[in-house]
Amino acid sequence: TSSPISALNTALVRVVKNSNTLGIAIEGGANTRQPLPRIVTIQKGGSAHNCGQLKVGQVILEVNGISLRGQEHEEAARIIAEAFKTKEKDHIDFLVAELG
Amino acid sequence: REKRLTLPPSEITLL
Repeated sequence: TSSPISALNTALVRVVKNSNTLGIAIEGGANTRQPLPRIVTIQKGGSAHNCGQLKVGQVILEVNGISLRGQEHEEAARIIAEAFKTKEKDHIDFLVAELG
Repeated sequence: REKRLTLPPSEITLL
């Protein structure tokens, strides 16, 4: 099937882990009204906020190259949490899309 | 058979 996402503005955003928290809240996931996780909050002082490029309303397509398409909420959240926790990398690469 | 009309609401997780 063709992807409507591919027609949207996407951006690759690198978030350096320069704080103890990532500091985003996400909603949605497969089998919900919001099929891809959407950023609903960015907390001041978190790594995401410090990065300055993530915005509320963006949907997250990939995390370190892992597609979130078809992942339910809990699994998508786990993938993001693992990406932040791992010491193998000092950053997380998010592929995000601007909607509307 | 009942057809589900609405999807479940999204959860929100703070990361």
